[in-house]
This record gives sequence, C-alpha cells and structure tokens, in this order.
Amino acid sequence: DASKRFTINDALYEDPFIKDLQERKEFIASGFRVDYVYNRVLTEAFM
Amino acid sequence: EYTKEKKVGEGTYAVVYLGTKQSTGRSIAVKEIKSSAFKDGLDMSAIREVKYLQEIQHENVIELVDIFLASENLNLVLEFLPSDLEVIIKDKSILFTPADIKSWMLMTLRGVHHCHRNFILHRDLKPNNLLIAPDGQIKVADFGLARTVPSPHEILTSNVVTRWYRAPELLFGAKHYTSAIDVWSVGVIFAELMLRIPYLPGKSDIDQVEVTFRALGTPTDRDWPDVSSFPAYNKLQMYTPPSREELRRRFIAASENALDYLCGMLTMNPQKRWNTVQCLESEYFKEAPSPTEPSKIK
Amino acid sequence: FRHSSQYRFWSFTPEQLTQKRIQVNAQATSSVGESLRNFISENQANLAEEDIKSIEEKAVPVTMEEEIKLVSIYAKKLQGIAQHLNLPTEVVGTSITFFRRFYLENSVLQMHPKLIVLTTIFLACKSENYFIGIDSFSQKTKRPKDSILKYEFQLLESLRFSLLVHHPFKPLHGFFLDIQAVLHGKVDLKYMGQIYDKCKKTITEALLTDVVYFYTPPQITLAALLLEDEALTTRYLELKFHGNFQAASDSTNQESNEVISKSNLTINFDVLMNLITSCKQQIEKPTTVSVEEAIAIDAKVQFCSDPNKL
Repeated sequence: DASKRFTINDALYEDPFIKDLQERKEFIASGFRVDYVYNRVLTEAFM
Repeated sequence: EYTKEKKVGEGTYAVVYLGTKQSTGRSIAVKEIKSSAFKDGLDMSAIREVKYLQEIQHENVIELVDIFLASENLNLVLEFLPSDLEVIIKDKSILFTPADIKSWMLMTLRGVHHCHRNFILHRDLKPNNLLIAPDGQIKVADFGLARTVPSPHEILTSNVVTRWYRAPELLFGAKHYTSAIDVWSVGVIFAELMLRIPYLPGKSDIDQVEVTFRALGTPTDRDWPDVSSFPAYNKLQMYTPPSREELRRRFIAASENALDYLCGMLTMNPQKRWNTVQCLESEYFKEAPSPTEPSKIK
Repeated sequence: FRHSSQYRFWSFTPEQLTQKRIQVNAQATSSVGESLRNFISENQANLAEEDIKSIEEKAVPVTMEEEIKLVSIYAKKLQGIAQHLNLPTEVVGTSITFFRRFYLENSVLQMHPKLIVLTTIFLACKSENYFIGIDSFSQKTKRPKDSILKYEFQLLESLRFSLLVHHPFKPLHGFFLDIQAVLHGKVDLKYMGQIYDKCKKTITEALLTDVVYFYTPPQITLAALLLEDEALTTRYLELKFHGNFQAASDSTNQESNEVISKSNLTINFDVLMNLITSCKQQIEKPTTVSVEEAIAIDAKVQFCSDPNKL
C-alpha cells in the first residue's frame, strides 16, 4: 500500500521549534524546507 | 562461497576484486575494507556503505549481495557492474543518442528518488558512481558519503560531493542542506552527457564557485533569499544568468523540455530546485524520443 | 518499514524471541560446561577436592532468564554512560538497540556485557553521524582504545550488519503534528509540549524492553502516548481511524466512501487499539533486578569464564 496515510496540513501545525528554524537566514539559504521535515516525521509515524 | 579472482581497484579504505559466487556462478565484486586504514576502528565510509545498502533494494541501486568478515577484514559482496557513465562519456568512439541519454537519466533518477523517499542522501553522485549492468540498467553506487536526512537542528558538513558536481549551497558552506544537493549533481551529469565534456570543471574549490556562476549566473537575494548571508558570498564576481537563447546554443541537441528539465535541476535556490518527483514527472520524459530500452542501448 | 533490516532481521513474535534466547543460552552452556570439564581434568593434579566441589557448585552457567536480567542491568548502565556523554537521544537509543540485539546472537557467558558496552556506544556514534574519535572517546570513558576497538567487528557481525535503526522518536514528532490537525482547536499546545517531553522519556525506557522486537516504532510511540494521556490518544485514533472504519461498514452513504477513498486508511481502529494497549502494558511492566541478584548472576558468569577466580 504505497499511499501515504497522512496529508501535510502545515497551517494547522503549531511547531515552535521548526517555525523558528524556518525564519533563520542560514536555514533559508541552505534550502531548508519545513514541508520536507513534516513529510519525514509523518512518514515515520505512518510507516 | 565467494572467490576473489582479479584485483580491479584500490582506494584509501578498500580493495576491489572481481570474483564469482560459487553456488550460482554469478559474477560479483568483493570490496575488501582495509581494517588498519582507519585509526578509529571501522572506517566511516564502510559503515555508511553497509548501513544504507542494507536498507535499499532497488533495480537502480547497486545490490549488496552479502557481507562477511574474513581474517579481520570486512568484505562487501556487491553485484558485478562492468562499466559506468564516465567511461561512456569519455570514450568518443561510443556514439549515443538523445534517447539513450533520456534512458540513463530516467534510471538514475529512479535510483536517486528511491534513496530520497527512504530519506537517504547520497552526497557523491557523479558519472563514475553511476554504474552500468550487463543488461544496461544504471545503478547508483558508492554510498561511502551517504547519510540519512538530518534532524532539523543537526549541522552537516558541506565538504561532500565531488567538486564538479557540488551544488552552490555546498560551495557557500551550507550546514542545513537537503536532498536538493543530489538533484544538482544529476543536473550537471545530464549537461555532461549532452556536451560529452565536463560541464562545470572547477580546478579548485574557489575556482568551482567562479566556473559555476560564470556558466549559470551569480545568485542574488532576489532569486535566492538570504544567499548573501553566507559568509562566502562576499567578494563574488557578479555574472548574469545565461539567456534562454544562450542555453539553446550551448545545448544544441536539447529540446525545450530538455532545457526546462536541465534548468529545473540546476536551479540555484535549493528551495526552488526540482525534487526527484518533479524531475521524473517532467515533460522531458513524456515527449519523443522515448527513453531507449536499457538492454538495447549499444 | 517491511523492507528495512529492522523488520527483516529484528522483528519476532514472543515465541520466536524466547526460542532464540534459549538456543543462544544452550549453545553457550554446553561450551562452558565442556571448558569447565577440561579445566578440571587439565588441573586434576593441583586441584583439591573442595576446589572441584566449589567449581561444580559456583561455576554454574547462568540460565536464559538470568542472562536477560544481566543484559537489562547492563543496558541501563549503558544508557547512563551514553547520557553522561551527552549523546543525542537517537544515539542513546541506537546504542541501547545495538547492545540488546548483540545479546540475541551472543550469550553473556561468551562475552561479558561490560566488555562490549563502550564498543556499542562508539559504533552507534559512528553510525549515527555523531562521530567521536577513538582518542577522545577513550579519554572520556577512561578506557584503553584497543579494548574499545577490538570488539567492533564482532559487534557489527552480530548485528548482522544492520545499522539503520528506526526509533519511535520521529513518529512522536509526526503524531504531535497530526494530533494537532485531527483534533484542531481541541488541544492545548503547551500541554502537548509537556506530553511530548514525557513521551520521549517513556520511549527511551521502552527501548530497554522487548517491545522493540514485537511492535513497529510508531506503535510504540502510540503506546507511549496512550500511557501519557489515554483520553487524548484514544480520541485522536477514533477520529483518525474509527470514523473511516465505521463509514466503510455503512456502504450506503455515498460521502462515507469518499472519506475512505480520500484517506483510504486501511487501519482497523479496534485492532490498533488492542495492539498498542498490549504494547503499553509491556512497557509498564517493571524489569528491575535487585542488586544482590545482579551480583550473584555476575559472579556465576565470572566463575564460568575464569574458574581460577574460585
């Protein structure tokens, strides 16, 4: 079953830790993407 | 079970032999890890190869057939892959078509996509790590620099990927990069397949910055927010990005979709750079010519 | 997950796990028994009657149950050392995992746990990209370098060369987000933060038990969440799975099929609840071993490996 058992609703997430990183210049410039982080932890949760 | 018949290569941390799996007669390659080479015990490259190849089973990733210890040496038994893309690019007597290139790109991206969806960064994609099986399948190999996608706060070393294939964020010393670095490497490999010469051959890490931005333009905060915050951003020569016309002239064999696909992978801003799914689903792979059947590539 | 080495090599039913441990213990017991007999026969001349008697009484191979206790004592010690070294949670988790897996393939009679503890932490650091050079590691742990390095190969081989460990920590972050989405507006964030921290501790404790062999990482995470807040977790799972499952049985209603097709969740709420409840109970089960018992077991192992000590 290759379907993902979740949808990313980042508007509904309050994740102060991640939100903080998202604002930092060195993270933005490095290519950091919040949706990649969410996808990673949600995939691990629903694997 | 495994013989070592012929030594075919030696690196800092391993010796590679050709051999045979006795029970099946299958040709294999044995990578013998030198235990003495690393004063801190088992070599990190060996640990990474073992760790990630154990988890990945995919047609376009080299197969780890077996692992065993023999006389204090760790031996990785890998599938035997007689050639690689670097050999093909360099050997001018070998002619290949845009359909062949498309096939190699498709297989490479499938292998890299499988790594990324397993949250594994390869971090050393280059033509001689894209091996070619007897049936024409491309196999991503050499996971000695691979690592899992980091936790958000983790700091990564930017000293990865062989220089010519190194993404601009790495050239700037980024510590929080993503799988976008692998896509950049695939983009440079694509350019090299079309040109049949290295596309961004920097002579040194400093020169690599110069060569990259002269070819593709120096990024600014407008197209790459906060790029100027990198310490290495100062003292840069400002080059304008090539026009579409210039790109057409540079890659004369490339269709419009092929150019879009190239530009998607070589997008400066890593946040905007295409990921492997966007690459695989791009028009380039849908338009004629369709990718050559791997076993039919000469 | 089913392609992972963790599922392929390190997932068992309770029966399989017991069988494995019995086998490892039996093998070690017979080889220790033989070496003790050889010891006595080789030293017949200068062994007094009571020496032989005390060897037969005290150098007795430990049972499988005693092995499990000794391993769990040292796993806790290992956790303490790793935390003392300020290693990240995941590295501590990997160290514990490597150590416990090692004793599914080896008996404490063949390798005393104290010999392998530091090697395990050292390899886990390397494997988790938290590299500490052997010089500084040896200095921090006050142990000679070669005593740490010499068992690295054997450890790697016993781990069946599987180094990638999926821990329940990332799923915890995932559920932390998904609970917010499914119970949107009904959960207090500050409270969620407290739950999050408590669950991390519960998960690290869970890694010291056999649930890691019986359940997947997210199931362990859900069990930890259930432990910390049963109502919240049940509510979340009901909304997440029960609704869909309920709709599936009521096939008349068109929009319910949309729910199924949209989320096409194939997880059965009741099965899941039973599963994570049993996991929770196993996590809660105390595994403490008294100091006296630990000393007695340890002595047996020492005497078996070196009857001269007797």
